[in-house]
Amino acid sequence: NIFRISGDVAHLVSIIILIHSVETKKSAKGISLKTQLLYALVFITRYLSLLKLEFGSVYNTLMKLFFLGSTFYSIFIIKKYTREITQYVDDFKIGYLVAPCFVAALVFNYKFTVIEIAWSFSLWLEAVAILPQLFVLQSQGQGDLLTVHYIFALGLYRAFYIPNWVYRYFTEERLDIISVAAGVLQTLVYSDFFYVYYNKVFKNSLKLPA
Amino acid sequence: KLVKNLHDEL
Repeated sequence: NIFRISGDVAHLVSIIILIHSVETKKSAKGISLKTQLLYALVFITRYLSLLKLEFGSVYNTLMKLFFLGSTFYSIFIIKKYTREITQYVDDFKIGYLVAPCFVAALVFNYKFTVIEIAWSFSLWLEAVAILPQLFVLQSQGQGDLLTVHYIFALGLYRAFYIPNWVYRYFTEERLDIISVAAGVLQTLVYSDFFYVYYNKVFKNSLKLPA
Repeated sequence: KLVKNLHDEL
């Protein structure tokens, strides 16, 4: 459905913006390595099913491989331009994010199996994985425009999934309570950023010619 | 009945 596709496209665009931005500037300034490491953990735990060699669809499999690969690649290039990283604070204690997500995964899951717990863990972790990046953005005061576009596209992805879940509930009678709860939490985490983004990008672009 | 995981999503 249209919401699902839009969400996936936003996700693709976000990672392309990120890699393009770091590659062209040859600098990872303002990019949180910790957020990227968390995303790597998110994708590893969510796509464990790849190991079972159960390929639901070509589309899903290719997208999963792309998200895994591109996240590892982004970590690689951020590390490559790592000198700048020491110049700003990326000292968010990610243990405080990972531990509660693990507890949440143990409490909320559909079956007490490794795959199901990992799946739930990945949903909760994804919801909060952007926090180190938002923290870096805030400590910098003024964020780079590309970084801001990257965060916006990433937030848009999960926001698009919410109408997708409503749509699937009515058309397929399927509802994943954990996905929805984590997805709503994620969109709330982004909501403050969305407001700042709206003021910064849309209002500024309207009054460009001085 | 409605609570089903959506492992077909990304």
